[in-house]
Amino acid sequence: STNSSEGNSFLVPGATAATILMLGALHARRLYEDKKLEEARDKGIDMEFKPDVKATVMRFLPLRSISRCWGYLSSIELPIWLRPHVYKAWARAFHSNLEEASLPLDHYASLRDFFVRSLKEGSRPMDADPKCLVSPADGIVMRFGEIKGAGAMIEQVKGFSYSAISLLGTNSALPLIKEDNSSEDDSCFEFTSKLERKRSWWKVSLASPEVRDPAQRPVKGLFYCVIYLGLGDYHRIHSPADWNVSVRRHFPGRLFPVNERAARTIGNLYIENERVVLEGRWREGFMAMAAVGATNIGSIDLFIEPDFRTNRPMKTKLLFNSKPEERPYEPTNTGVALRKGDEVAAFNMG
Amino acid sequence: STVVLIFQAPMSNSSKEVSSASDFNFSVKRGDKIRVGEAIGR
Repeated sequence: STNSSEGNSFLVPGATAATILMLGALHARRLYEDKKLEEARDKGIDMEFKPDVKATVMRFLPLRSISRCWGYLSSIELPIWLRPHVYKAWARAFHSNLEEASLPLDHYASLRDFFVRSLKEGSRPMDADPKCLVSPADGIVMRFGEIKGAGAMIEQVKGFSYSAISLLGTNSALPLIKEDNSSEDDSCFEFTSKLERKRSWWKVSLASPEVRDPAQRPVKGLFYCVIYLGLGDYHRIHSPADWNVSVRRHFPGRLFPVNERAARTIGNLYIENERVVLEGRWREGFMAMAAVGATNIGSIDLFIEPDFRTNRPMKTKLLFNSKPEERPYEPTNTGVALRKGDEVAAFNMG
Repeated sequence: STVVLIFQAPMSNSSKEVSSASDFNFSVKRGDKIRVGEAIGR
């Protein structure tokens, strides 16, 4: 008995020190890799897609359960005296701006409440140019460009692409791309509201044949922009323009991390992860916005559909069903009208 | 978490290969830090 207790008293600190050292080494390696990645990006070097063992192992982890567990832990109510310390530590670690929070720090009961905080009035002024599209979220611009080719492929990273239709769903009204990379446009009028649409209908009906000549219409292309939200970023999503959302689709799926490293190592990342797609039209035609979840940020709330929930326990065969749950918004043909800057959704912790 | 935005916008007619004032142009670069309300393109 004495021998055994002596052995334990030696082993426990040794094992703890070894674990701390190992975690420290892993963290240092991660920081080094992140720095290398940032330097490469600054030099304009495009990192190529390269699957690794870690990505393969991730497929076998119960990431949805881990995410829900994290959500449960982060929603535990903290004592009032502890709240400012925890949130300040979080802000230091992930570079959040606490001065923008709409409430005093001790008013956020849990880390989860703090994470989805709203901002003080006027913290995010909208670009007033009516011809511009604004960013729907705080984050880093990962990719952007024109969607080209009949397959309407979007580049995840150099050497790996996924199709826009897989991201949005086969029922999507995504316009077909022609040989010259322009897209089909079935409407030659703008609309942001039912009334405006009615007015435009009159404008079109009464227009002279010259105005309706297809050659006079501007050629439309399809474009995309991918924005990655870091842990310290403000996690609410706003409307990028005045537009009408006609349908919402929910794709249950995995909850892989979606950071830059994951994008480089996990194929089909955005079309395998759980996501919510809002689709509709803006003044220039088609518009869709996909909010893609991740392990930390497992669930998505929609302010235009308060009863809607994601990241719920589900049978595996339903998780990877290619047919999403779809909900058309009323009234038919116009859906929900959103103004530029309106709050649309929020990413929750877990 | 990630947001992917897909949209139609005016583009140069590829047969002319001339960009005009009515074309959509991104005003961001890859790796840029962006915030809600800032223009991503015009």
